[in-house]
Amino acid sequence: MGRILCVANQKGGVGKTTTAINLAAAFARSGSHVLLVDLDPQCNATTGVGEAPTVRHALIGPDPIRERLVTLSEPNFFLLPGSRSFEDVDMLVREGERDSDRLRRHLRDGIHGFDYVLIDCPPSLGTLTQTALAASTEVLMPIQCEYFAMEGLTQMIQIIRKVMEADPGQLEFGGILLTMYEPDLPLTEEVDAEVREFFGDIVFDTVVPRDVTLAEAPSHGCSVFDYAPRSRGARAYLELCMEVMEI
Amino acid sequence: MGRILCVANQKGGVGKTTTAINLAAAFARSGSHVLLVDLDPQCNATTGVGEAPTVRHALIGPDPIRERLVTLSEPNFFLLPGSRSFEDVDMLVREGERDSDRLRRHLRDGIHGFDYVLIDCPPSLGTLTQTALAASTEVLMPIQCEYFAMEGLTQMIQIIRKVMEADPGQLEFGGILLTMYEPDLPLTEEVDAEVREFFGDIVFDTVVPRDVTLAEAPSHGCSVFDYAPRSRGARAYLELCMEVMEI
Ligand SMILES: Nc1ncnc2c1ncn2[C@@H]1O[C@H](COP(=O)(O)OP(=O)(O)OP(=O)(O)O)[C@@H](O)[C@H]1O
Ligand SMILES: Nc1ncnc2c1ncn2[C@@H]1O[C@H](COP(=O)(O)OP(=O)(O)OP(=O)(O)O)[C@@H](O)[C@H]1O
Ligand SMILES: [Mg+2]
Ligand SMILES: [Mg+2]
Repeated sequence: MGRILCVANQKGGVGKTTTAINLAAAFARSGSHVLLVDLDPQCNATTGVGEAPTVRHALIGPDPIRERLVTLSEPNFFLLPGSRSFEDVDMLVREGERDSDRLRRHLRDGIHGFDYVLIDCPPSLGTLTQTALAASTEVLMPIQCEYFAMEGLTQMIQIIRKVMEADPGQLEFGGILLTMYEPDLPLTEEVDAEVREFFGDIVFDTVVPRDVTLAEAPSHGCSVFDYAPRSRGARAYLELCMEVMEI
Repeated sequence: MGRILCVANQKGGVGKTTTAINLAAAFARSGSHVLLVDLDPQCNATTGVGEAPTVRHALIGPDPIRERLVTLSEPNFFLLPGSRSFEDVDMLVREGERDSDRLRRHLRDGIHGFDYVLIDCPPSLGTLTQTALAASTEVLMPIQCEYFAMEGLTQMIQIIRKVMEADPGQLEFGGILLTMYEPDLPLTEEVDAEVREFFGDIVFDTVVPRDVTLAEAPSHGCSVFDYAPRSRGARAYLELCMEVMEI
């Protein structure tokens, strides 16, 4: 079984979708067989790679997930599209633990055969994110170097520990990724130092700089590697890919 | 009854909390009696003004809200703190429409006597945000000038229309606010033109520039007016305050 990376953080706008798309694209470029799963009702990961959301999400329909996968233009790269009707899933998962198990099993069965699976989560600690965590082998937490981003991290870590205790040996910390990094801002330096002091080795060495090409790429429906391969953003996600593969 | 502005957008990290805090502080400086309500389980509005979250949110306890208000150091400025246990409220509101009515009534009773009430919402279109919309007189939508931010706006507008139809004459569009505005970026120019063409007059003339003092102020527990009164961020929120008061 491949590695299943859940990209999660309840703080909004920290670079979860940008990381899920571009890290998945970097793994695919290195020859691995990669699946990107969009679990966010906003469907940003789906439209960011130029695809359209589906009416009902594959995870809540009866069909096997394999039949709902979309082959992307970049080789070795597949997508399980999101659905704006995820409010249904949130309701569904809430109604009973047994549905959450069903969702988990459905997710796990569908993702065999991939070397890397990346799951993009909505900005919340609700049941959708907890179900995704329960189906994953590791969790990757993007954070901005700003005051509010630090605040939510401890809450996030508590939820992760809860999932780890429910199913020991399944989920591990994949790492904390500093995004939109601006080295000449004192706030960035301060948060960087605090996060590394507090969380130590689980913080990736690679940081992703603030780079407008990362914000432009999704409006062209492709990863930063297709849109601006020599940009600082592309280089950072390539570096991150190598760092994650070494773990 | 005063004006109740719900600051909402399901897209994460677009400046909801920054707008709620600094617009509330600007109203308070102009002599109005102002209440900031934190409905986000992240409690960023609460910690951003230097206060601590409460264990149970005032809205779900039995006490009248009046007894749970916190007086802030800036004159005329009060806070109803958030609670990290909002998962309770989300559960509560989901279990039955009658609870959502209770929440709405509780919120409405507690906010009499204020000229302006600002409600900071979490990045979601779930029941918490819908309840806040139902208790408000107008909705203010901050958006970043980026591709993903445009995407979610139509979905947001659909939910707002739904709330407007359920209780005609109560909720109006307060306006769309462009935040983290960087005039020399082509992406900013593109999104600005598209939003103004599509939404016309409901887009505020005032835009809020990207200004790091807005990101630094919350780590000092105060509004941008106390932290950096001559900054571009402070000037923009003062301008916005005047534009909103004229409506
Ligand atoms: N390193 C970066 N440099 C510049 N812009 C970036 C960077 N990373 C992300 N962005 C832009 O910042 C915005 C927020 O990023 P993104 O949407 O990936 O965050 P998110 O955590 O997925 O948000 P949400 O919480 O809404 O799901 C997007 O418009 C994105 O294009
Ligand atoms: N105009 C601005 N210039 C620079 N930084 C800003 C600006 N507005 C907000 N920020 C910073 O950007 C980050 C996101 O803003 P904020 O937390 O207010 O957004 P939000 O929409 O409330 O996020 P969430 O969806 O998580 O509730 C914060 O770290 C904030 O300090
Ligand atoms: Mg996202
Ligand atoms: Mg916020």
